[in-house]
Amino acid sequence: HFPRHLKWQNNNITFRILNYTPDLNKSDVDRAIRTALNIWSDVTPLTFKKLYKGIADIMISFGSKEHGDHNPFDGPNGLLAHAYPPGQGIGGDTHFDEDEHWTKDSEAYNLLLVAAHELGHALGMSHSSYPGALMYPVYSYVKGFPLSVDDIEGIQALYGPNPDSKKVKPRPVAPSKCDPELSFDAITELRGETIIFKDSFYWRLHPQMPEPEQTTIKSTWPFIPSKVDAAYESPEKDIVIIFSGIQMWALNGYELLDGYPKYIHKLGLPKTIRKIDAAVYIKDIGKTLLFTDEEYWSYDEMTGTMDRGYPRSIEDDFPGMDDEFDAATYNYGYLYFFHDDLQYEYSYTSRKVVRIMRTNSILNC
Amino acid sequence: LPLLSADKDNWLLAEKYLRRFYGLPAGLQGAQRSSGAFQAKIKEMQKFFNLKVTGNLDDNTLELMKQARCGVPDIGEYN
Repeated sequence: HFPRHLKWQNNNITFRILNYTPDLNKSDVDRAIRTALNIWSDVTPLTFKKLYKGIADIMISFGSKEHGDHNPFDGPNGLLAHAYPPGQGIGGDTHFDEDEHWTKDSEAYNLLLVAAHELGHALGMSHSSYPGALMYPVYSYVKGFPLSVDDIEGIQALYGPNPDSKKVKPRPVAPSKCDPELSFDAITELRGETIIFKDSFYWRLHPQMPEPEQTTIKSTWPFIPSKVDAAYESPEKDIVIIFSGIQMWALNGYELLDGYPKYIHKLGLPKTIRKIDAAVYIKDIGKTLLFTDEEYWSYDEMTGTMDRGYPRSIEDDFPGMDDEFDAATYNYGYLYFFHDDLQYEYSYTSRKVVRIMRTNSILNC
Repeated sequence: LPLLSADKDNWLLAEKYLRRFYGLPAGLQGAQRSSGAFQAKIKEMQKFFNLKVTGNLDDNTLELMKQARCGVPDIGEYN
C-alpha cells in the first residue's frame, strides 16, 4: 500500500475515459478498461460506474511526454503509464503513454494488463516485489486472470473481500530459488544459456550473469503452455523442443517453428505415453534421451527416428539414482539429473554417480 | 582514463532511474563515482527486486533498469 494506506472512502467509484489511443478501436479501449476494473471488483466489494462528462474519481487519459501533471513520459518503451493513489483532484487519475504501441494481445504492450496494474495504484495498491504479481513494477505479458495471491491479499486488506464470494483462481506466486524443497519442471540449454522451467516461470542463467533472472514463460513465449514437462536443445538445428502433455513445440529463439505444436507420438513414442518427464540431448552421440516414468527412450536427431531396443529401464542403465526424473541436462560428459530437491551428477563415460547436490545449487543457493 | 560512452550512458540511466523510483537526491553524485547515497539507493533497488545486494551497478541491475515498467515509484513517499 501507499504510505498512510490511502483508499477510497466509499465502494462506489466513478471513472471516465477522457481520450483514446489511435492504436486500438475505441470499443477495445472501453473493453480493456472495463475488464481491468472488473479484475479488481471480482475480489472486492468495489463497483465502478462510467461517467461521460464531469469529474470522476478516476480520470483516464492517454498522453505523451509532458501531459499536464509535471510527471512526463519518456517516448517509446521505458515508462508505460502511471497512476495516482486515491484522493481528491489528481488522486486516482491514470495516464498511459501514447508513445507506446498498445495492443489487445501479446505484441508490444497489452493495454488490459497495464490498465489493471495502473488501476491497482488508483485503488491504493503500491508495487509488489513478487515477479508473479500484477503489481510488480516491470511489464510482462500473462494470459488468464492476472491477480496473484499477493495482489488479492493487498486489495482485500484495504476494501475487504467480495461479498458474493466469487471464485477466482489467483496466479501462482513466483517460486523462490533458494527454497530448500525446490524441484524443477524442465531444463534446457538455449544458445549458451541455461533455461530452468518451474510452474509458470523460468530462470535464465547466463555464464556472464552472476544471478539467475526469473520471468514468466508467457511473457517470452506466449504460445507455449505455462507448465512445461520437459525440454531440450538441438544446437545443430538451433531449436529448443518443449514438451507439455502429449504435445511438443519447437522454438527458434523467441519464434515458434511452423507446423508446431505436434503430438509427441510423431517422434515414434507409443500412444500409451501421455507425458515426458525429462529430455536431454547428448551432443557427443547426437542422441536425445526421453525419460517417461521408470523408462527412457533414445531418439536419433540425425535420422529423426527412435532407436531400436527402447524403452529401457532407468534403474538398469543409470544405477545409483532414483528411477524417475523431473529434468535432465548434459555438460562436458556429465549428465545432471534432477528429482525433487536432489541433483545427481552422473558420469556418462564411467556410468556412475559422481556427486549428489541440492537441486537449487545450480541457482547459486 | 575517460569512461566509454556506453558506461557513461549506463551511469546516467541508473542515476535517472534511482531519482525517479527511489528518491535519489539530485545533484549529490560525483561525475562517475558512486557516492554513498547512490550505493544505498542501488542496494534498496536490488533488495526490492530480489537481486544480489552489492550496491554496485552490475549487469543484472542495469538490465532490470532498462526494462519497460510503470512510472510509479517502487517504495517511499509517493510524489
